[in-house]
Amino acid sequence: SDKFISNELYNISVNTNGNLAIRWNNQDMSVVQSFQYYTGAEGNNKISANRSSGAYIFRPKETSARNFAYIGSYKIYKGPVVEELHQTINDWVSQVVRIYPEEEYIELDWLVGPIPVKDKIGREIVTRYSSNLQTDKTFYTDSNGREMLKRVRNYRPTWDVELYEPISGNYYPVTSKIALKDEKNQLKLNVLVDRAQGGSSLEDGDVELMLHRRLLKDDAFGVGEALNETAFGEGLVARGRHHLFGGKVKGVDEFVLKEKELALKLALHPWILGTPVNSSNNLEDV
Amino acid sequence: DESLEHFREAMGVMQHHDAITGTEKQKVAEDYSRILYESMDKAGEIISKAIGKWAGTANSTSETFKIFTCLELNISSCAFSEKNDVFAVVVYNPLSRPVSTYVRVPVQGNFYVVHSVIDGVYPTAQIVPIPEAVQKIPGRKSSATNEVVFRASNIPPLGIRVYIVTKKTQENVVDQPQ
Repeated sequence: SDKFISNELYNISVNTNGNLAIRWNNQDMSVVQSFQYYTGAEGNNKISANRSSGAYIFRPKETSARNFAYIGSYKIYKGPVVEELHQTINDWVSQVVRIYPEEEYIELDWLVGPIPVKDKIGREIVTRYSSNLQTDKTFYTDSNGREMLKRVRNYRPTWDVELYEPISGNYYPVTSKIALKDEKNQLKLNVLVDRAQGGSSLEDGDVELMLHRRLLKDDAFGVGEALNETAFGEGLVARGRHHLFGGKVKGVDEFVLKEKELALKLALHPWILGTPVNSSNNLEDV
Repeated sequence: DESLEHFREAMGVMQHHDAITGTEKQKVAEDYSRILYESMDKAGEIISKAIGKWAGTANSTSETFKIFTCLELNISSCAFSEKNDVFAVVVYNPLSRPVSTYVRVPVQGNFYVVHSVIDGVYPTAQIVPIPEAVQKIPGRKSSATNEVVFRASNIPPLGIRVYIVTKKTQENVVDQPQ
C-alpha cells in the first residue's frame, strides 16, 4: 500500500517509466498519464511558412512530442480525508495526485516551470492521458462552457482538409472540458480544466493538454515579443489542476448529472476567506 | 459602492481580445495583474461588510469580521492561516445549490483541530506536506510547510460556513466528538 493510492473506484501508481498508471476497479479501463514537451519552431518570420511558434501560434518543430528523462521520485501520503501521491518528474515538472473517499474524480495538481532556456530551445509542455478507449479519431471539446463540439482528427466538417501541420492542426481550445467516448464499450473519459488550455487527441484513446510554454522568438503576428515571461528573474512557474472523471456510462443521466455538478463546482468554486482569531477578535464573537 | 467600481473597470478592460487570449505585451500583462489585484483587494472590504450584515454586527466597532482574501492560495501561501495559531476560515458558496468541498489552507504546524461554528461539528482534519517544488517557487515568501485539509459539508446556496482552525501541540490533541 505504500506504492499506490486507491479508493473503491481507482487504483493509482507510478510505473517504471515514471508515468502515472490509473486503473479503474471492476472495469476494463485504464489510463497512463505522462508529461512531454514540444520544441518550438524557429523561423525568420519573412514568409508565413517561416513563422516561429509564439503567443499566437503553436508550431512544434518536430513531428512528435519528446519524453522527459525520468530522474524523479514519488511519495505517498494517506489519511482519512485525502490520499496523495506527490510525484517529481525532474527539477521543474512535478504534480500531486489526489483522491478523496467521497468524490469520484481524480485531482491532478500539476506544477511546471521555470522552463529552462539556457540551451536556447523554446519548450511547450503538455500532459497526455493515454487510455484504452476506442475512439475512432473522435474527441469532444467544449465551446466556452456551452455545448460539446465533436472534433475528428485530420477532418473539418465543411471542407476537405489536408493538414500540413498535423499536431497544431488538430489542437482545439478547451475552456472547461475535453472528453473521449468509447461507444462500443460504453466508456467515457473527461478531463476538466481550471483555465483555458489547448487540447487534442492525437492518437485514439489519448487526451493531450498544453500546460505551459516558453518560447524565444516572436511569431510576427503583432505582439512584437517572444512568449518568454519571467518573474523574480526566472521563467514563470505555472500551477493548475485537472480533474479526471470517467468510467462506465451505465445510467447516462446520472453520469451527466454528476459531471455537470462537478463542472459547476469547479467553475464557481467556493471562496476560501478567513480572519485571525485573537483577543480583540475573540472566538465567541466569531 | 466605490470598492465595487474597481471590478467594473477591470471587467471593461479585460474584455479586450488580447486580455482574453494572453497575446498582450508583457508590460500590459503586468498592468492587468495590477488592476485585478487592486480589485480583489478592495473586494475584501465588500465581503467583510456583507458578512457583518449577515451576522448582525454591521454597526459594531469590533474587528471580528474583517475578512481577508488569500490571493496566493494557488502557491499554498496565505498570511492569516500560516501566521496565527487560531484562525477562522470562511467558505462562501457562489452557487444556488448546496455544495460540499475540500478546504486546504497552508500552515506551519503539524496538529490542528477544525470546528464548524454554526453546527458544532468537528470535521476530520488531515495534515499533508506542501511539496518541495511548490515551496521553492521563485518569489514565494511563505513559511507554510503543510496544509490542513478538511471537508466543508453542505455550504448553503449563496451562503457561508465558518470554521475555527486551532493549532495544537501533539500532547494536547484529544479525540474530538464527531
